[in-house]
Amino acid sequence: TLSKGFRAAKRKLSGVAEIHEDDIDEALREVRMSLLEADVDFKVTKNFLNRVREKAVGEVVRLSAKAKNRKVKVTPAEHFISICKQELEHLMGPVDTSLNYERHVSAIMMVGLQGSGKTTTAAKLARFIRDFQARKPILVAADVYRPAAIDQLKVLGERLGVPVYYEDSGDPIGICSRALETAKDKGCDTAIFDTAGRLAIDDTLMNELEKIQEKTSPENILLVSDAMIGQDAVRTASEFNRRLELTGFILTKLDGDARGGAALSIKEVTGRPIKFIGMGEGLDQLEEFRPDGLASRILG
Amino acid sequence: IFGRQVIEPDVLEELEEVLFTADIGVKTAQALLDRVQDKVSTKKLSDPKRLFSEIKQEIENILALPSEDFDISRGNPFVIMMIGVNGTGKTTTIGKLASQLKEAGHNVLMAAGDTFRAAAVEQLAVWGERAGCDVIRGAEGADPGAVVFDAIQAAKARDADIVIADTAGRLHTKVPLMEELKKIKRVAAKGTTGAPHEILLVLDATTGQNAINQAKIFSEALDGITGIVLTKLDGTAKGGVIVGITDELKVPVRFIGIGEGVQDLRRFKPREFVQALFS
Ligand SMILES: Nc1nc2c(ncn2[C@@H]2O[C@H](COP(=O)(O)OP(=O)(O)OP(=O)(O)O)[C@@H](O)[C@H]2O)c(=O)[nH]1
Ligand SMILES: Nc1nc2c(ncn2[C@@H]2O[C@H](COP(=O)(O)OP(=O)(O)OP(=O)(O)O)[C@@H](O)[C@H]2O)c(=O)[nH]1
Ligand SMILES: [Mg+2]
Ligand SMILES: [Mg+2]
Repeated sequence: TLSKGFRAAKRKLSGVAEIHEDDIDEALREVRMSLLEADVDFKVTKNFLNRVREKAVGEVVRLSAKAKNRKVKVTPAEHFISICKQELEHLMGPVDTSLNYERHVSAIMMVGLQGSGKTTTAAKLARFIRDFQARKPILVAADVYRPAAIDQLKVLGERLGVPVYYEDSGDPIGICSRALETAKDKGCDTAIFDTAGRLAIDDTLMNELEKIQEKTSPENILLVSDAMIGQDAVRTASEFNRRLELTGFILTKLDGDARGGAALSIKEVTGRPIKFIGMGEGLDQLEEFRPDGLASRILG
Repeated sequence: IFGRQVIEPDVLEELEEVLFTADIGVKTAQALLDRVQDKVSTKKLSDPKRLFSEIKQEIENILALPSEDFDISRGNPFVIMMIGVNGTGKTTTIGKLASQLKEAGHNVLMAAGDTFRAAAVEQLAVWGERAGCDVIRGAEGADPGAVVFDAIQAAKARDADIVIADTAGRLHTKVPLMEELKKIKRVAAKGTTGAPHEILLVLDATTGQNAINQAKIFSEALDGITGIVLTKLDGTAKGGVIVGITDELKVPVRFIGIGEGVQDLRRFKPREFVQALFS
């Protein structure tokens, strides 16, 4: 199903006998509104529309001329919509949900803004890699700031039967590096660092993440982002990426009705893939990312 | 997007960039522009500075809803219910608000109404310590309405004049969870006349257009909310979604969250907000 913006675009192109460039521009205006309402980044939307325009002006106009004289399998309007959908899927792919496991004890570092779902997702990921990738995870409580953050991770670890490494040292860098040592002793092969939520513009806390990265060289650094995030998605993702070189994203709370346009923006701007999506508060509600599902959702 | 030819295209583009990147949204931006174009002459609109200042004023007018201090004497106790989707800052805001109200001389109790999420009660308990307020909690997995009810009775017994109730984060699309919220409201009303006297919807400033759905559906479910708290404004997000929300629901933004510390809660000031939107 299409959002009303795409339906309007389709209508504009169905209503004319022969499609010309300015008909395409009218349809693109409708698509633009739809993408902005879906929280796609302002500049990403602009670039997307320019690419669609290039293709459409060639193919759709030609198809429209053909259609004037005989029946065609796909109407010009339908072809325009399929160009949009293809371009959207192309923006979100290729699919790469792999995690890197190179060392004896591998590490996955979860980072992101406050409240995005890192702690919950860290636990979900532990369950996922244990049950579907035969890994032996250990959860690491590296959030020393938020009240009861360590308790929260311990409760989740307990529910899953996954060990949780924690200290009362208040030293996230030490906690993560000592966790890797402990992991070896416990026979665990993958440490998942749950870090504190932080603003991308908080220099002190961003430095802390850089130090954890320096000390422990995690093979995976995943930005956990709330699917309902708006235009701030690109600002945040690009700053986290600039500082840490992310390996991928996890988009949470997609069980709601947020359109999730941020998914497009962060992939486009950083080039990193979306690996997983959070589909609920339950620890089994983590899925591997598939672009076609999200493309349809952003289209409406 | 804005079809009228009255305004210079590159001025329009500049205005669009400011409005959209602040999460003001297509419909609201269009409505703002329509209103400004109706009231200002073409000659004035051709001056970009004038256009921007007219838009700013229009936004400020929308946001400047009356929002007096809570009239605590209305309640015995005065009950504030904190609601919103997951992770927006409800629990943290309760800690900040309780501390402020305590410093203003009130006797505040917190109700640990999130009986669902891991360590939610422990988290509120820490805030209780920081604010110097007692936290009323139930058994694990207890009925949230029952905890709020108990907190209200405890307030009467201890002469506490304010109860602030925490609730579990929930997506507005989850019908059974919204039903639970309605039930909490009904039970609170049984606890004391007029409760809950304030229903505050907590919105995260980084949220995009989905905030509009959140506000509408939470408001509908509870027959109206009395205020909004906009959190995480200390980040780079502008929180522009509240312009459309305020315009439509006529609910005031009462407070803004500007950090994770107990002091980081301010009264909402429309003019400052608009300045920040355009900076
Ligand atoms: N509906 C839904 N809720 C989610 C999802 N992921 C996380 N949550 C909820 O979102 C809220 C925040 O999750 P947390 O795991 O505490 O988020 P966080 O990023 O660790 O928060 P900070 O540590 O404070 O930055 C909780 O209520 C979670 O249950 C999801 O995919 N769907
Ligand atoms: N920077 C910043 N962070 C905030 C603000 N308000 C809350 N937070 C942070 O946001 C995260 C989530 O806050 P909570 O109070 O747990 O949010 P919640 O709505 O109660 O979450 P759930 O109960 O899981 O739905 C925590 O890390 C808070 O410290 C704010 O104004 N600014
Ligand atoms: Mg956390
Ligand atoms: Mg909470």
